[in-house]
Amino acid sequence: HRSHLNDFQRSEGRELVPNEWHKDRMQLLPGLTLEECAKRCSQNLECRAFNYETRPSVTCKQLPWVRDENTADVKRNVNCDLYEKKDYVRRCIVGDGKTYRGKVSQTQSGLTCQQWWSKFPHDHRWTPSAENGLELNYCRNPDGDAIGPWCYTTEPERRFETCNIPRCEDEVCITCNGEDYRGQVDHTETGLECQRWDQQYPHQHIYQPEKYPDKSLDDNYCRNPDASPVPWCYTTDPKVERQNCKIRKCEKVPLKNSRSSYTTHCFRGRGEDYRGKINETTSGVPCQRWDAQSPHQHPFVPQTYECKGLEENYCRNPDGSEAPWCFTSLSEMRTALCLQIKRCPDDIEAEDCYHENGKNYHGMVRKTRKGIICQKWNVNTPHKTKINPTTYPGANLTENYCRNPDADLHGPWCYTTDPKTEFDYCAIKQCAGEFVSIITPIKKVEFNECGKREERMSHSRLR
Amino acid sequence: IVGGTPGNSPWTVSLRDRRGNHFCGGSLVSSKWVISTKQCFSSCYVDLAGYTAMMGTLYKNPQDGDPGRQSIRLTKIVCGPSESHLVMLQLETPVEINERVSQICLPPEHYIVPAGTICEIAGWGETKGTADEAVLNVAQMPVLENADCNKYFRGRVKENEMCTNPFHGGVGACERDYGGPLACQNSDCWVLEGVIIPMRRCGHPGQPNIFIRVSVYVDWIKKVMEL
Repeated sequence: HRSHLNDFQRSEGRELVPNEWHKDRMQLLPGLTLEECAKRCSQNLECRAFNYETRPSVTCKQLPWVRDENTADVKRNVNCDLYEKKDYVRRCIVGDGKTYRGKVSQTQSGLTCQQWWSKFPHDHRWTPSAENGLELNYCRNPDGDAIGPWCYTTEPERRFETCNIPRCEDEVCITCNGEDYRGQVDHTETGLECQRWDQQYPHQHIYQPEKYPDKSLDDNYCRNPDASPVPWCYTTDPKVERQNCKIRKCEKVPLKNSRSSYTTHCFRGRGEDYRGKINETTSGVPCQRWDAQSPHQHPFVPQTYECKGLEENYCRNPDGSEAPWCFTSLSEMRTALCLQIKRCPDDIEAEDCYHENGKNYHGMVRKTRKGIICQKWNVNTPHKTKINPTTYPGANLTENYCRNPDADLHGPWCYTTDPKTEFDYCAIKQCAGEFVSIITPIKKVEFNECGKREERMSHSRLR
Repeated sequence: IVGGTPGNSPWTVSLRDRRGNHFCGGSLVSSKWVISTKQCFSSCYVDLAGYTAMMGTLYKNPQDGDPGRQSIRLTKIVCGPSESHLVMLQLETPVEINERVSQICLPPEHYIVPAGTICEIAGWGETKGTADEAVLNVAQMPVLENADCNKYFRGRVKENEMCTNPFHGGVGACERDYGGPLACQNSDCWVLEGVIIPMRRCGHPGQPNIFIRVSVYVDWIKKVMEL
């Protein structure tokens, strides 16, 4: 069940471009599947990376080099993904580092390594080959020494020394529960190899990398996309769905609730930085204490999630939910959101005001209530304007000022310069003291296009 | 829904997070747009990758083979005027309208539903043990005039809100019903008159339910769909 892709680190939408000297050494294999391309490269000692192109035709380009500032550039190409062998690009070692093929060439005390083909200043019996990877003067561990990758030094007095390349589990430490871990450990605590996040076998799962762009679900590295106590991964063993990874914890940082982004009376975003004292749900149910396991058992133990502010029974958001929440004190209701906590008001102050619905507003405010700059009325980027100086010649649609050409009841608005937001209301308030009733009774109403349902079906089903 | 019964509401959609879990309700106002409440989302600029709208099924967690189920990705969120608490959600592809899925009418601008009109709420949310949580529940309740509703809430109910008065105590929308519809029948047509918003309590005996009055925002809803 192990995929050969596990040997590779993927760079989506990237292509490794050779220089002139490299060009002749590239091997083109048209029509191979991705898995087959990876297999061929894995089994070929000459191959260190491959470009997998999907357009104009499926092509597997096997390359005997990896990215390098001096000899091989990586450029953007939406039709191509680059896969490089992990052994060549990893900054850390796995196990004793026998498979390490990186480019560190200095020992731990800063001595330069001797070239492996050279017998001077230190004579030795190693012969460079494709199998042992004794290339130039890079640190290697051909004899599986417990000190990890090492080299003979160029210092006559010092025959050899370890290069002290960190083990992957020690290279990057984790704080809290490791949600921001972006290191390169790809095995679980019992030594099982991780399944790639972009694959659905042997285990089907919901964590497709494109759905969670902020979680960096790269290759088959341990990650923590679901606020578990530690980073984890699905395993390549069909009998073991997922398992935790063993990664070093950082030294404790004594700062507690002192970050400037913390809020206490309102919340921003999803409320992960809310540290206020509201301790009941939207519907008034008291919250369960975070350090209690009754009435609900849960993994959000304050000691494990020390950065999440799980004090008392206050509403918090330790798992990236939509808003602060808590386990409730009712056994029949496990969790509930605390939506009664207000969102923090925007820090955009209204600079002006408008009368009635703002149809006659001729001021110079030109940003939306979220602070986005307005698009000019007479241009068509980023949004094509249906309402513009030509279609509404009398509406004073100048520059990118907020206006209300269509008598929108909710005030002046504009098209925005954010490609994702066509239009929005402006950062202007109605002038103080004005109140215009927004509802008026209408007597006869007729509908005919929608809102129908088959009542008979539901009745018979209910019976 | 607290105090409801299993029922059919073909315009009610279930909003699903990236794990596929139901977290809020919504109403289908066109084949490409769903209306819900802002409180269901962390911001007006939330990345909707992985979020879906599910409709055409009465089950909260339908099996893969459920014939009527339609699950469509959400691609865009547009927040309503500040005091509206509404959001419009765009579907990646148009929903197929059939006997299980139907869009609901919008009311005329500024229309006020007469007091006493029987309306219904629907959702897959919390029932507080009063009904089967595995299926869509609905509950009926008559409209209460704002002036009367304000007697309960000491004048806090605004013009852009409307109330219903449960026949009996203990009927109302609850956790995870938010964003869903208050639908009222006009002749043989169902009209989206209100959107469910969170309240301090749910299904509290003797307390009216408050909704966002959709007729106040019909112009905005149409503008979003048009622009």
